[in-house]
Amino acid sequence: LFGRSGGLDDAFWEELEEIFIMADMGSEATQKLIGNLKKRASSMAVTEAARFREVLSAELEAIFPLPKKPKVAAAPEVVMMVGVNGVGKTTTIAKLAYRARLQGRKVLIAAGDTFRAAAIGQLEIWAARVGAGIFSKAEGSDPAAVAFEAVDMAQREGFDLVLLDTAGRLHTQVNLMEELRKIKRVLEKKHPGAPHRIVLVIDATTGQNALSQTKLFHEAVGVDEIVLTKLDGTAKGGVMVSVAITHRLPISFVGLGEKMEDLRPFVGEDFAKALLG
Amino acid sequence: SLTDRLSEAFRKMRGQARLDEKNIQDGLREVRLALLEADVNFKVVKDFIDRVRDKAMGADVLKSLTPGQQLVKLVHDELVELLGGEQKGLDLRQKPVKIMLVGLQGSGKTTTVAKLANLLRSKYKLKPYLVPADVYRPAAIEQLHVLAKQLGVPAYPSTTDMNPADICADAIKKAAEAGCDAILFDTAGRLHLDEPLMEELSAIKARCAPQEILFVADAMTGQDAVTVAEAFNARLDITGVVLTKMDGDARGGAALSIKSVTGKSLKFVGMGEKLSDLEVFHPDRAASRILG
Ligand SMILES: Nc1nc2c(ncn2[C@@H]2O[C@H](COP(=O)(O)OP(=O)(O)OP(=O)(O)O)[C@@H](O)[C@H]2O)c(=O)[nH]1
Ligand SMILES: Nc1nc2c(ncn2[C@@H]2O[C@H](COP(=O)(O)OP(=O)(O)OP(=O)(O)O)[C@@H](O)[C@H]2O)c(=O)[nH]1
Ligand SMILES: [Mg+2]
Ligand SMILES: [Mg+2]
Repeated sequence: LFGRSGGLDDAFWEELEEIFIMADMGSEATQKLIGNLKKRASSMAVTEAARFREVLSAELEAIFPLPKKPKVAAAPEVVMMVGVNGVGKTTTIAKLAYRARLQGRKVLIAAGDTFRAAAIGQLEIWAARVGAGIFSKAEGSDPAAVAFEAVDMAQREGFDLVLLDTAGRLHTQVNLMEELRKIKRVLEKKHPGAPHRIVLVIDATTGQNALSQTKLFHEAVGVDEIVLTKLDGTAKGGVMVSVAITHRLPISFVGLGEKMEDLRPFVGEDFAKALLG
Repeated sequence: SLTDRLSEAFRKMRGQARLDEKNIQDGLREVRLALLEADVNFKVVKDFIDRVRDKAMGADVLKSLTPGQQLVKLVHDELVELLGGEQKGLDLRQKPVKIMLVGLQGSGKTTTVAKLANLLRSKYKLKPYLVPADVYRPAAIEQLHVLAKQLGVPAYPSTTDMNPADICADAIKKAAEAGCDAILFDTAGRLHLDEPLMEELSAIKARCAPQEILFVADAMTGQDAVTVAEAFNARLDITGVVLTKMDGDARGGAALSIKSVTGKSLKFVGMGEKLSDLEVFHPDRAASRILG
């Protein structure tokens, strides 16, 4: 991209358009972003391609809002993980639990996926590895009951943080989205303020469908922040630009692998750097 | 829908009764946008549009269709041909049938192994044997054992201290002892960038000689589908593709990307989480869905 004439000429913008589309930004968001970048480049008086990354970083900083720290009136803080099947919700809970443990917090993991084969077993192994407590009920139990009883246990035993796993579900499955609403209602009744954060997990290999996922999960239960997983692959997660423009939701963390340490706070500048390759 | 968008684009050129260079150009712009929106890879879209342009330029005008309708039909037919080609099912000629499933993390391999076992038994009267070869993901072995129990089929008693290639090789013997004639290998999800893990797949292939190596891909995969499919195919010479989670609203453009870049058959579609939720891939349905 920074090879040829060195200026921000037509060839530059054309090549940038191709880079953005191949990064999954989508044609509409790409057009919008390029329009913004042209304005910002001129307002920043940037004319050489070598300085373009500064323009993109500044623009992305404006597009991606910062995550808000939730107000937790009384312990425990309750974080509910949601998202479609296979995106990394369970593994991200392990990573968040590990991070909280490093901060000295007492963490309870709630095995809210009572449906999928070995979902509870998967979390039991992770909880032991990261030094978190785990609450579970029999497979097939009502996930709202798991949520309720986990928070009850956390209140009684002085846990600082409850990380609630939910079963993967497609955003188009109306009854399963209603199930999420019920879990949220039960949490609100049990512990005012809960769930303090609803985290939508999105796989970085996802294309434009991330827009539909975000829209429907946000409409169903209200999403507070997004975790973007599997950024250690070759996918760039460019659709998140479109998601940010449309929904103004912060990305709090990115997943960079399968180990408990493989979670990093989202930084717009790193995202910009990776986009430009 | 694309038909509506094209009708609108063509309506702006009133009185044009046939496809010509100018109105094809505008129509193809709409088609390109629709394909990109559907997650078809940028370069695959470019090649596809070029093919369609050549066909459109040389096309005889059908009196019954408007130019917009005609272009949609041309695009649809071209898509169906690219997606389908010569439809190949599973190669079940040699017994035992050995099928290996590979792909990125979370794409649906473990679930698809169980679905395939269900299909092989109900449709082809085979006796499936499941092989959990994922020793890394917590409770992955348990997950496949639970599914095997639900199906009432035997599974290899893998443990996490075993080597995946050894598991697969030994499973072939155990499957024969159990009187099974179809063996399904579930491998761990992995990145195409992970050299040791990609090498592990080559080792399993070398030791077990599966007749089918199915690349399992998520229907919501975006532009990256090309890079990933190419890498798995280059390493393993896959024999087919399964597109999962097609019960959602993902347009599934990855199907065209993967088919174009590997040339390998799209064989099955995952349509839900139940073990019966596996369908044969239909090129015409996939084409309509991609076009939106
Ligand atoms: N490379 C990579 N793999 C990841 C990452 N996050 C999760 N995974 C892998 O993705 C696969 C699915 O992860 P899970 O945590 O089971 O996903 P899930 O959303 O809980 O899945 P369901 O509960 O079945 O919907 C596992 O193999 C994880 O190890 C990541 O950041 N990078
Ligand atoms: N809705 C839907 N969900 C599916 C489909 N196929 C698999 N799933 C779900 O997707 C999630 C991941 O499936 P797995 O079979 O664990 O995926 P995997 O490829 O084995 O994952 P790793 O072993 O971690 O790489 C689970 O929640 C499955 O139930 C499908 O066709 N439709
Ligand atoms: Mg899970
Ligand atoms: Mg698996």
